Amino acid sequence: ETNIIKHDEL
Amino acid sequence: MNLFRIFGDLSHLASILILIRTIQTTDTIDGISFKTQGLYVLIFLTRYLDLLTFSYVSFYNTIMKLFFIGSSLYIVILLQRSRKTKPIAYKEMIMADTFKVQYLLGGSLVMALLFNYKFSLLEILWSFSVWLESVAILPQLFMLSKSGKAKSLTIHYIFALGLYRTLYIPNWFWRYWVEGKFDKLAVVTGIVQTLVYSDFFYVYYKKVLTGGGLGLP
Repeated sequence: ETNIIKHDEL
Repeated sequence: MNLFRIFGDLSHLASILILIRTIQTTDTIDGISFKTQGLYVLIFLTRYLDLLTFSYVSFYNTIMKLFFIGSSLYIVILLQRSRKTKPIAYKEMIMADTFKVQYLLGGSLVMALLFNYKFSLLEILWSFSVWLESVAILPQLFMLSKSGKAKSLTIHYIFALGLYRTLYIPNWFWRYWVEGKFDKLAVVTGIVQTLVYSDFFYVYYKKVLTGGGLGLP
């Protein structure tokens, strides 16, 4: 499962 | 996107623009830590490797990532350029920049190997970048505390940079409560980073906002 925070934050 | 995140990103952007403007308009590199700026290049390059895997998030996300990589490289090039144009100022900058970054690099690598979401190159490098970012300002703060004084624009640069990470903390609370999302590595390293800045913020508050020059203890 992709970690959404890691994925969409800078 | 919540307001904390937007203002966090904006202050991060502002900090970089302040620094570039400082170097270009005042034509001085005095008080800037080359090591800290070099670390940021490494941080952005290791964090945004996902640009190569085409895991597209949004236009905003891609543009910001490219901006952070490009601007951090540009700053290092600007500083490096002064080696030829202003050899004395360059030498002074390097001489004052005495913090041992190998400890930060080694420590971040160890933390990344211990704490990551998956034992893969991309995930370890991502983790390395967040750990390294949490301490990357230390050479700059160390330089400031040694000289005891600093150009006000350098101070505003550090302030904007610290504000950016501080705003990410309420952003994570928001995302946890509103979206039910949580990232333990980002939160832990973010808190570490804000603690690194907290002493600076205190002195900034006492000296800059209540008048007078700035000198770290």
